[in-house]
Amino acid sequence: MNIFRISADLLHLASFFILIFKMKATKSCKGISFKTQLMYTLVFTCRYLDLFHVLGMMITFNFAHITGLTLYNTFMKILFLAASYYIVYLMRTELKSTSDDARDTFVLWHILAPCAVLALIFNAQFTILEILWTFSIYLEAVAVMPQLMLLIETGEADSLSSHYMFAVGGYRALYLVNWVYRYATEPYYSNWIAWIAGFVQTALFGDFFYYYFVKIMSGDAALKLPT
Amino acid sequence: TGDYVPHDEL
Repeated sequence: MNIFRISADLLHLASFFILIFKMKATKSCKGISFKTQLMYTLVFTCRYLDLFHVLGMMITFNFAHITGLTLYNTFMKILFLAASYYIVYLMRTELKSTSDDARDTFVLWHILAPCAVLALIFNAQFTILEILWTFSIYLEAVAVMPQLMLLIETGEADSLSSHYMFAVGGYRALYLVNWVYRYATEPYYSNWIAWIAGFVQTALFGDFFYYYFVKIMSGDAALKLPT
Repeated sequence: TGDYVPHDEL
C-alpha cells in the first residue's frame, strides 16, 4: 500500500459521497447519467465476487490468509457496493421524476458487448471469476461514456457534478501512478490488463479534466462546455 | 498473458 493507492481509494470513496450528498441536498439527480451509475453497480458486482471467498474464510475461522490488506479491501469493497447500489436505488425511487432519462441516450450494448468479448479473449486465466474480474476492468474503463454523452448533450455541469466527475477520473489517474510505483518497487508486479484499461479510463476523462481546471481557475460556479 | 497477478487492489 502506497500513498498513491490510498489517495486514489479515498478519492473514489469521496466521489460516492459527493454524489449522494448532491442528490440528497438538491433532491434531484438531474445531469447524472443513470446508465453510467448502473454500469458501476455491474462493475463492482462482477469484480468483488471474491468477497464470498473472504466471507467463507471468516465463517470457517480460517484466518491464516486474512491480512490487514484483506480487511481493508473487504471493508472498501462493501462500501463501494453499498454506495453504488444506493445511488441506483435513489435514482429509481424517490428521485426518479428528476432523472435525465430522456437525454441519457447512450446504447449500453455498445460497451457491454465489446467488453464481454474482450474479457473472453484477453484474460489472465479462463475461469469464471477471472473473466468476470477482467470484464469489470474493461467495463469500468468505458462506463463513464453515457455520463460524458449526457454532459455534452446538456452543455454544462453544476459544481457538484463536476467535482464528482473530477473525483472519479482522478482516482484512476492516481492508480496509474500507483502502478508505476509498484512496478518500480515490487518484483514481478505487472498487470497489463488493468494498466491498459486504466489508461483508457483516465484518457476518457482528459477533456473533462482540462475544462475542470479552466473552470476552477476562472472561479465560475458552473462548468460550461464549448458548443 | 504473463504470470497471474492476485487482485489486491480495488
